[in-house]
Order: sequence, then structure tokens, then C-alpha cells
Amino acid sequence: MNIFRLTGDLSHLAAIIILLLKIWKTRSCAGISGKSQILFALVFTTRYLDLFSSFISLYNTVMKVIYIMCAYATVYLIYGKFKATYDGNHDTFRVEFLLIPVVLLAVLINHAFAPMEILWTFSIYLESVAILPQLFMISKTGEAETITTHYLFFLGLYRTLYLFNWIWRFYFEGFFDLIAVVAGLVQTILYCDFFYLYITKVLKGKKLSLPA
Amino acid sequence: RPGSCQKDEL
Repeated sequence: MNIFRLTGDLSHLAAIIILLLKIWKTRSCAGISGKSQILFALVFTTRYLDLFSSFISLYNTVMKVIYIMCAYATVYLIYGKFKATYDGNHDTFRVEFLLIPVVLLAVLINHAFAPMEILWTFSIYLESVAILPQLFMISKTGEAETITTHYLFFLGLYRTLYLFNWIWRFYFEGFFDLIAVVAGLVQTILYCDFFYLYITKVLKGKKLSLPA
Repeated sequence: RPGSCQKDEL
């Protein structure tokens, strides 16, 4: 555990909590892509199956359980409790265009051709692109609530910090996982445009809106 | 086992 890994995990946790609180406090999930949230729930479910097969640490177990529970709670709020506020008309990203290539890639390029390993690889690949329906929704409506941009910022920051974590682990532990690193790079790159808008607009007190 | 070492991450 190094500082990048820890702050990365906390950033991830912050993102998840910010989104849950936003929906809960405003009693609305307007502007949130339910499709992205379903994909994230799928990511956690397929990655954390090892909760049943191996114990790493109390920290590891607790964080995994929190992530999974929050992911399903978010999906429930969007498609259940606050369904009336869900903006399905703008959440039109074709998820099969992500899922099919990701399944194929996970079957073809993995560390070992075993069910658990393929599911883990699938979750890594899927996570790297799971935010696309959300970004697509924002580009379609041309704007995002400020609290939604904070969510996206912490979610993007998390994988960026993991990149530094992997550099650290490469030098000090000889650890290197090509699949995680490449997927993490892709994931981070997808946020670059958003990071730019966040820094130049939101942090200066302006609402994030895109030119028509 | 290849690829098993990273499973301590989240």
C-alpha cells in the first residue's frame, strides 16, 4: 500500500458517495446515466467474486463490499426509487457496442484462460469504458450539474492515481500488470477532455456547459 | 500464477 493507491481508493470512494448523496439529497437522478451505473455494478460484481475465494486484508474486503453495495444502491435509486426523475431519453448510448468487444477482448487477451481470470479481465476492460454512456449523455445535453462534475472528477482522479501507484510498484516491488496498466491508461485518457473543462470552468465557479 | 499478484488492488 502506497500513498497513490490509498488516495486512489479514497478518491474512488468519494466519487461513489458523492453520487449517492447527490441523488438522495435532491431526490433526483437527472443528468445521471443509469447505463453507466449498471456497467459499474457489473464491473464490481465480476471483479470482486474473489471475496468468496481468497482473503487479502480486512481493508480490501471492507472496501470491496462497500463499493458493491453502493453500486447496487445507486442502480436501485435510478431505476427504482427515483425512476420518475431518470432522464432515459438522453441516456441513449448503445451499451452492446461496449459489452461485445469487451467480452471478446477478455476471452482473447487475459493472464490465464480460467473463468475467474476472464471475469476479472472483463471487469478491468469494462471499467475503462463504463463511463462513456455518462460522457455521451453530457455531450448530448450539453451541460452537467456541478455536483455531477465533482463525481466525474473524483472518478477520473482515482484511476489516474492508480497509474502513479503502478509506477511506484514497478520500481519498488517489481510489480507490473500489462492488462491493468493499458486499461487504466485508456480509462484515464477518456477523462482528459473532461479534466480540462473541469479545471478551466467548474473550478472557476462556472457551470459545465458545452458550446452548442 | 501469472496475473495473480495484482488481485490485492481494488
